[in-house]
Amino acid sequence: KAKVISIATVKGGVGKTTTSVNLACGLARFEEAKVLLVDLDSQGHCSTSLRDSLPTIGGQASLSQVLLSEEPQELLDVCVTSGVRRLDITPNDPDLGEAEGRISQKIGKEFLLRDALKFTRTHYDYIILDCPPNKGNLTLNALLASDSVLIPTDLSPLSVQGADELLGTVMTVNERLNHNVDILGVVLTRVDARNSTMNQTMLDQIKDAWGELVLDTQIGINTQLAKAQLAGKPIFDFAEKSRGAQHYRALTEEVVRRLD
Amino acid sequence: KAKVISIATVKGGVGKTTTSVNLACGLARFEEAKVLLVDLDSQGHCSTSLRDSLPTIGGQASLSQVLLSEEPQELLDVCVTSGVRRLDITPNDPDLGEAEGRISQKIGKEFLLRDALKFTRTHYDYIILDCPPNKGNLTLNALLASDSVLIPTDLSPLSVQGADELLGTVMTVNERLNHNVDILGVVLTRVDARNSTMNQTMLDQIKDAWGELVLDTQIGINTQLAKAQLAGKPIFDFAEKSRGAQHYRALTEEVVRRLD
Ligand SMILES: Nc1ncnc2c1ncn2[C@@H]1O[C@H](COP(=O)(O)OP(=O)(O)OP(=O)(O)O)[C@@H](O)[C@H]1O
Ligand SMILES: Nc1ncnc2c1ncn2[C@@H]1O[C@H](COP(=O)(O)OP(=O)(O)OP(=O)(O)O)[C@@H](O)[C@H]1O
Ligand SMILES: [Mg+2]
Ligand SMILES: [Mg+2]
Repeated sequence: KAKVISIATVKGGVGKTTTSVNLACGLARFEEAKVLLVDLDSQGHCSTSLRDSLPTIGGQASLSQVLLSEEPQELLDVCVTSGVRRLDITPNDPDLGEAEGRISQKIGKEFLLRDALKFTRTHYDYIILDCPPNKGNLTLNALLASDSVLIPTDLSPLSVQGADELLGTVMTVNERLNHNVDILGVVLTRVDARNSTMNQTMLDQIKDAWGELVLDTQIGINTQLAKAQLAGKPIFDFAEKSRGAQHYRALTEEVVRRLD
Repeated sequence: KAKVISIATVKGGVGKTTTSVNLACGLARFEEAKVLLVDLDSQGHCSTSLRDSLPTIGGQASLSQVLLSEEPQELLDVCVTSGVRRLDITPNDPDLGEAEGRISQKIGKEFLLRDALKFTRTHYDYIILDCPPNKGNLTLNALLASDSVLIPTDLSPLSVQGADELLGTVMTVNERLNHNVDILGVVLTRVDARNSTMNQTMLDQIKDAWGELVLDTQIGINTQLAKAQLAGKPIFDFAEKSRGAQHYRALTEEVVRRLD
């Protein structure tokens, strides 16, 4: 049965998608695991990031159709092979934005994704859920379908506030909906070594607040990561020796260790 | 009657709030204009960014109460002085997230903010609307209340895709709702001179797509901007001689020029 991990935070632009894509690819490549990457953001940036090797045909259904369907439907109907060995993906679904509103009307609106993964989970070793930058219905669905949540943040005051807000949402979900999503940890992204005083100030604040939850691996700022997205390839294929590839490989290993 | 400007894009973390706050402060300080900054994002980062001089008391009502109220209510009931001369602000409203869903049920759901500004507009020279990273109801309300929209993007492929998506939303709003929000332009943010090849590739793509709409002013990456947010101050008060302050002053001047 797959380990399901949400990559979530309320703050925009801190590297949720970059982390989701490269962690999913890292698990498929270095752990030789069978992985599914689910794109819960209507921007569809997981597909953009892997565009170079994606097939042109979609699945039999879209993600929003499965979530809103009256009959129980499995996410397996949505998945396509990504062109990266052992990695499947849910294609870009522009209707996810509208689905956000329509999900509110459903009974047990937070459990739709969990139910659509009942059988699908047996097909994979890991399922990675890339979340949109808010705590709306799609992010709630991700948390309720997950065993654990990884929270990316960069070392800026607004982003740390966003990570804190998501932790609050996780507590509410666990208490009110009797769920038990585990905090895998907080991963520092876009770390720019030039900003040493700001980095230190924020790092002290973060360590005070979250201590052991802060992952050892830090993802440094590395333009190869954005170039890989322009090329539509995972960092390991695009620039295997880059700092971005090294850091995401280290993250893959630390995530596996922390889950055991 | 105020000129109302939305600062919007679907992509997260490209500098919508940093631009909203420092443009609003720039207009109040250098143009000696009376300015209202409206925070339509439930993260409340406009207040965080100006925390140092904000009063502790809120307005008589919250922004979400005004938008959802049965009786017509003016935004003026929500505004407070910011401590920055000639700048008022709507305080942080954590209920905006929930309001996003409840707004869907209202008749004319896109026009709630426009109506709440009918009288308030006569009190200011400029009203700046900071939008959340999506094209939901709050962003739609901003577009329908605005004369023009300024779209921030950094020079990365995912962000440019997000700016393009917002332009599509503006076209739909103008056609279907018979509105006429003008594209003030696209402003390049977080520009890191070290990434020269990537910058050039993206800049060529952007100029091809949007030509004259791309503002001359570029906002360079400058850690003083994030430090100012940590201190809760506008960049002009925190580090007047920094590149961030210079670039946002230049942006203020170019925005005024383009609006004339
Ligand atoms: N370590 C890094 N070094 C350099 N650039 C990075 C890094 N991580 C992310 N980026 C860039 O920063 C931008 C934001 O990253 P990304 O889109 O993954 O964030 P996100 O949290 O998914 O954003 P959104 O909130 O819009 O979903 C992208 O343009 C990406 O290329
Ligand atoms: N020119 C710049 N130089 C350095 N840092 C910047 C610059 N502009 C913005 N930032 C930093 O980048 C991060 C994102 O900026 P900001 O929060 O303003 O973006 P946003 O588009 O409002 O994000 P969201 O989508 O979450 O609302 C912040 O931590 C901010 O401090
Ligand atoms: Mg993303
Ligand atoms: Mg913002």
